[in-house]
Amino acid sequence: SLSRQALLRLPRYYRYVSHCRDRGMKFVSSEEIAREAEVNPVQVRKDLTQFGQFGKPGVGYNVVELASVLEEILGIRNLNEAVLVGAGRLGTAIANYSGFARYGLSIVALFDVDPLKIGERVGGKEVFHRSELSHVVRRLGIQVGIITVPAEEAQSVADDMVAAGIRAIWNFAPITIKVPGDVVVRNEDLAAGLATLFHHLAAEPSP
Amino acid sequence: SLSRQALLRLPRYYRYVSHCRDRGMKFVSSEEIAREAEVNPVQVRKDLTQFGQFGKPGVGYNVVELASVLEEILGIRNLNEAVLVGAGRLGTAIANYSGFARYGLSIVALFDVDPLKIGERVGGKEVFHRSELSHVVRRLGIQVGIITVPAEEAQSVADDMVAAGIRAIWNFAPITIKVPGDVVVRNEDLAAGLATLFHHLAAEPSP
Ligand SMILES: NC(=O)c1ccc[n+]([C@@H]2O[C@H](COP(=O)([O-])OP(=O)(O)OC[C@H]3O[C@@H](n4cnc5c(N)ncnc54)[C@H](O)[C@@H]3O)[C@@H](O)[C@H]2O)c1
Ligand SMILES: NC(=O)c1ccc[n+]([C@@H]2O[C@H](COP(=O)([O-])OP(=O)(O)OC[C@H]3O[C@@H](n4cnc5c(N)ncnc54)[C@H](O)[C@@H]3O)[C@@H](O)[C@H]2O)c1
Repeated sequence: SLSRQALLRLPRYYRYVSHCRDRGMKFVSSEEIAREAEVNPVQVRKDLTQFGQFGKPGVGYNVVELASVLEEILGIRNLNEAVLVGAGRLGTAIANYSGFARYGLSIVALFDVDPLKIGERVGGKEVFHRSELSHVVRRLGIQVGIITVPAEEAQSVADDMVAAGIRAIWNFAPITIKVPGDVVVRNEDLAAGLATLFHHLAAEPSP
Repeated sequence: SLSRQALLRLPRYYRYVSHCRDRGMKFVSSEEIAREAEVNPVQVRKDLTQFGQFGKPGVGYNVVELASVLEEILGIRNLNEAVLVGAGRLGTAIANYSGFARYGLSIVALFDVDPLKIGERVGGKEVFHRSELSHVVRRLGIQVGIITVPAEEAQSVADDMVAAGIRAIWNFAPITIKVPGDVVVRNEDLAAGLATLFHHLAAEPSP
């Protein structure tokens, strides 16, 4: 099975390889993938040999084949529909981001409690009142929920999502939400990415 | 030197340990840190022994000492000031996020080209016209820049930042920006986080 670190690298490989597929390229080298994904080429080759033999020395990887294998591993095959609760600044930035479609994500509905937002459209999707969450999730069979509400509201939103049948939650609120064991949670902390940048900066000699 | 993976774990350790320090706790166990950072306790102990002996078996780590060592490693010691260009949805969500202060980040000014935004305040900071970027960066000695403009504008914003003396860029636009070798760039792709969530969902047996 895949290590967590390898798992985090795959989306970056897929982003570039699916780009190549869109442009009709036949082959792509591990050096090219490595450059775009900011890892070293040996790591790319090591990661990809776990999934089969589709690289030819001197020619590179078959783009269509590699993209399709990565889609399978990343669970992107069937378009995953998600709901987003908290149509504020971060929520609308996420709902408007076209980069998610490449990973097979489509946000089908947003939810909020602010009367000024209900009935508006964000990223082409309608904002419903929070009380409609359970009804919409059940009717459409949605499995993924995104939380972009203030920290003090996040747990109750998570409870509603789990009760409605959501099985994976992407949480941006800065608290650890409690969910039953069979529900997958990913806590996103943008600040962690920034802390890494500072470390690199601190490690570079000043000009 | 630290592996890239260990580096990515440290901000999560620091987030919890600095929380403990704020609450006046004296000691914290590797089990507690592991639970909050979502790694296993053996990994926590392995990572932290690289930096010295501040854990006592049965008692745990000295909170103040550990927080201060992590601050040093993550370059959080001196408050790092940043500028943000692109005061749109994502930019304002980032400028308003209180979680960054814990990592020593303070966004001191925002820049945009939209006349409706110039002169407004976001997260308590003023939005300047993009043409003032070089002047403000030089005057305040800013080293970190955050890019949240549309993809087609990102490279020219990066060029302006580098010309003004910025040495580390946190880029949210979905393109690979080109910078000189001594400038550190971190391309943030929220979609990569989501792809991992789908993988876990695909790997879980359906109820
Ligand atoms: N993890 C990160 O790196 C990161 C970065 C930025 C923001 N954040 C977090 O994301 C969250 C949103 O930030 P923002 O700047 O978009 O805030 P915001 O205030 O602009 O948006 C919050 C939205 O949630 C809605 N809301 C409040 N209570 C609700 C409820 N009970 N049910 C449904 N909707 C509700 C509000 O009406 C509002 O539209 C915050 O928790 C913030 O701390 C996290
Ligand atoms: N990496 C990710 O995961 C992720 C997620 C969401 C959005 N994004 C990206 O972040 C960027 C911003 O997204 P958004 O939803 O906030 O868009 P937005 O349109 O709300 O904000 C863009 C802002 O940039 C300003 N701007 C445009 N050209 C400029 C220039 N030359 N100089 C200064 N300011 C300029 C606009 O006036 C606007 O305020 C986009 O590139 C989007 O693709 C990335």
